[in-house]
Amino acid sequence: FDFTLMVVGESGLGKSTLINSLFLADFYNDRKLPTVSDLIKKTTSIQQHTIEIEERGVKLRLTVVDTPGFGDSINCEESWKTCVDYIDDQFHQYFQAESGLNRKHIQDGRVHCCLYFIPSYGRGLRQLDIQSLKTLQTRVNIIPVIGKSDILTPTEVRTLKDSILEDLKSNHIQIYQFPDCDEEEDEEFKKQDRELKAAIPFAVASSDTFVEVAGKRFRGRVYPWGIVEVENPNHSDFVKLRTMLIQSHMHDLKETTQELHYENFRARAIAQ
Amino acid sequence: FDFTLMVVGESGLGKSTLINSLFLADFYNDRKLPTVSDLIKKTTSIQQHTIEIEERGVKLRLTVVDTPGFGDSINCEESWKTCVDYIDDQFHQYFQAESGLNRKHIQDGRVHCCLYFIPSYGRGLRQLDIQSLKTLQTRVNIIPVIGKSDILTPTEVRTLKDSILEDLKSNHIQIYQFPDCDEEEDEEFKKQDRELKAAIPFAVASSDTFVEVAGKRFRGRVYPWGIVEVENPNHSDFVKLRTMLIQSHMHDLKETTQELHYENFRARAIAQ
Ligand SMILES: Nc1nc2c(ncn2[C@@H]2O[C@H](COP(=O)(O)OP(=O)(O)O)[C@@H](O)[C@H]2O)c(=O)[nH]1
Ligand SMILES: Nc1nc2c(ncn2[C@@H]2O[C@H](COP(=O)(O)OP(=O)(O)O)[C@@H](O)[C@H]2O)c(=O)[nH]1
Repeated sequence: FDFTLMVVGESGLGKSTLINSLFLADFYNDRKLPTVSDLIKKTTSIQQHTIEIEERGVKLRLTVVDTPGFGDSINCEESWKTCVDYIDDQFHQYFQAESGLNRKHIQDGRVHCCLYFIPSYGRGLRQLDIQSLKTLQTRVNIIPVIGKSDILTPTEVRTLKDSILEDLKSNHIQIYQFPDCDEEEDEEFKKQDRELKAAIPFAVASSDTFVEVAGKRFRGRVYPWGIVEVENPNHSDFVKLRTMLIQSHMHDLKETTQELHYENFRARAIAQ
Repeated sequence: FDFTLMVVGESGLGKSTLINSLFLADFYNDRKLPTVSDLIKKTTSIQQHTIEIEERGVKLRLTVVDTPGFGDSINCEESWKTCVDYIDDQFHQYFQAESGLNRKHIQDGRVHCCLYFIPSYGRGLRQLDIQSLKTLQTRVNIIPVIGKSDILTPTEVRTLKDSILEDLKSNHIQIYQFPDCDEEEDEEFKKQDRELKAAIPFAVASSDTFVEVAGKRFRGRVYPWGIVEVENPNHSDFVKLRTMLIQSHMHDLKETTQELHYENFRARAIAQ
């Protein structure tokens, strides 16, 4: 089971901490931070890491595609170009492999999901976000995430989420729609599904350090005024995101990539 | 006593909340947020608010100069130009008034201090900060401030402060040097002065809402995991900044503006 996840957002939004926490792995020990010359050249680069993990008995070859330099320069007009080129490149490679003789063993490097990080210090989507999302929406399943949400009180989280949803709507940006749950599911399951969907965009606080309190050991952030518990649903949407992304919908994310985004690519490619 | 304070930094860094808390006033009820066209045109604009307050028996006419749009566009190459033009403009007006006949009643609109906000989600100074600070340092007293510092644990605050101080040093950026305290001061006062200076850049968390706990009423931010107390020195450098800026050094900030920055301006103006 191949799965490719692209992570987009400027440095400092908590992306690598979240990815490491989601997959309980350390993807970033050879991390390349953007150099001063990258920033002056205003380039976004691509960094790929692949690991094999077992998730609920399923062997998963997970590739995380990082985009160092995105949104970091003084002039961010080209930030999303590298992301878009990478996605199209993977579609192109798959297209060629599919039209080849050895169709049985095609490696699927297509990007199945893009976690788009929105800063928690803003008031909604910025110009950079609107322009990036507009170009990405026709190519990949987008799941918007608010990183470092522990800077916001619960009221501020709700205000920011509403503002982002409003901006997405008024700019006609289509994000990934989680599939409806089966009609036969029980009421409890349906209720949980509604709550998960109502939490989008997910406001996550995460941590790569463990805290021990009263014999309990958990991921958290220790402040002088209290401790943020990453897996506490009142403190962070971390568990909701993990449930939606890993437990329930990886299969649908792959299918939608094949049936919607890849078909869009083929239509564009054939039309040329 | 005229005092002009310029506040620089992109939107969402907590600038107006800090200013309102420092001076116990509401400077921003007619606030103009940057419009979409401002952001597309990548313009920084200037907004001035003047209020009369009494601080420790002294009547103070305080002008706060805001810079909406700074750092907010997709291309921030021109962000600091508006700030620099405003400062030079004020110097120019003073220069002309000084060379005029009615020298006795010159209104001093020169910028006496610039609070430069550095984001708390970064790793130090960004290109935008380095370029802005390089042009501002020869024109105004700069006090660097880390806004919304409650996103950082105490260790992260120390790491970020060190990283900023290192970046300032390696880029030869001269920030305002608080004057040495008198030799005759007692050891306690000197110790407090050293602690204040050691806290620069100030990492502030502030709030315009009051919280009531156990009969005590104070400015704070209520999170599910705890309450940030703005005036608690273990939670925020707010009190340190207020002490340095308002209580102790407004006079020296004015003097340094006159004797250093204004003289630099006159030298540049005469040389042309
Ligand atoms: N307040 C807060 N800080 C975080 C969170 N996640 C990560 N950090 C801290 O932010 C810094 C940068 O995080 P990182 O994951 O490397 O950000 P990235 O550049 O987006 O990959 C590190 O010091 C982290 O400990 C979070 O959810 N909340
Ligand atoms: N976490 C945190 N939030 C803050 C702080 N100061 C202000 N805020 C919140 O951040 C938002 C924007 O603050 P504001 O002062 O308007 O930012 P400005 O755009 O830089 O002037 C508001 O919702 C404030 O309540 C702070 O110190 N910490």
